[in-house]
Amino acid sequence: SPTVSMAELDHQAQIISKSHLETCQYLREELQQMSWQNFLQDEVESYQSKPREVMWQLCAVKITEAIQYVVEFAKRIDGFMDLCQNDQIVLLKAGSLEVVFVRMCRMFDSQNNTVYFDGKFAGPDVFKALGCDDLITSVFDFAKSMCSLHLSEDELALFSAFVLLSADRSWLQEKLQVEKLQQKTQLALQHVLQKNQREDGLLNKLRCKVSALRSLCSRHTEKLSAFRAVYPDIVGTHFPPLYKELFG
Amino acid sequence: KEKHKILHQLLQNSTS
Repeated sequence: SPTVSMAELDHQAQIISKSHLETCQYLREELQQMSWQNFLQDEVESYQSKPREVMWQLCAVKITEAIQYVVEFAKRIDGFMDLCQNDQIVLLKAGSLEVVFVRMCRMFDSQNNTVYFDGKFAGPDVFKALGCDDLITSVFDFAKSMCSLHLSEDELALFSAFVLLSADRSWLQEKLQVEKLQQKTQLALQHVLQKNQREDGLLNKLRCKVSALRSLCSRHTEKLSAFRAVYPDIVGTHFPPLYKELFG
Repeated sequence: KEKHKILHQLLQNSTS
C-alpha cells in the first residue's frame, strides 16, 4: 500500500506479537511440558457425570478467564484504544470468543485430539455433560484444522488481531477507523507471511477461517439460549458477570 | 454503558 511503509508494518507486527506473547495465558513451552497429562478414564467419567448446569458453569468460567486475556491483548494493539469506546466494546463483544477459538490451537494436541482444560488435556468426551456434542465436535475440528496450518506465534498474533478488528461488525460507529486498522493489520500479516516464506495460499486459507469462527460463535450463542431457557436462574446467579455481559 | 460495566472497567484499567 502506498500509504503504509514497510517500517510501519514491521512496527505493527512487532507490537501485535509482543501483545500476544504478553497475554497468551500459557506459553507454548508450558503447554508442551504438560502435554503428556491426559485425563484418566475415571476423571473423564467424573466430568461426564457432573450435572449439566455444573459443567456449563465450569466451561463459562474457563471461557471468561480466556476472554480476560483477550481483552488485555486488544488493549495493547496499537490503535485499538484510540477507537471510540462504543467500537471497542462492539469489537470485543463480537470477537473475543473468536480469538479464544483461534488461540485454542496453541493448547490443542492434534495427535490425541485433546485440548488443555482444567489442568490436563481433555478429549471431546470430557464435555459430554454439556449436551452440545455437535458444537464440541466442531470446536475440536476447527482447532485441528488451525493446527494443520502450523502458524508461528507472530502469525497467530496477527491473525488474532485481524479477527478482532473486523470492520464488518454491526453497530460500529466509526467503521472507517476500524477498517483502516484492520487493513493495516492485514498488510502486516501479509508482510510477516512473506518474510516467513509461507506458501502463497495461506492468507486465503486464513480468510476462510473467519467464516468458520463466526459459525462457531453463533452456535455457541444458540446453545447458550437453549441452556438458559431450561436453567434461567443458573445463568443469572452462577455464571461469571463478564460472560453474561458478552453473551447475555 | 451500564450494560457493559465490566467490559468498560477492564478497558479502563491500565495495562500491567
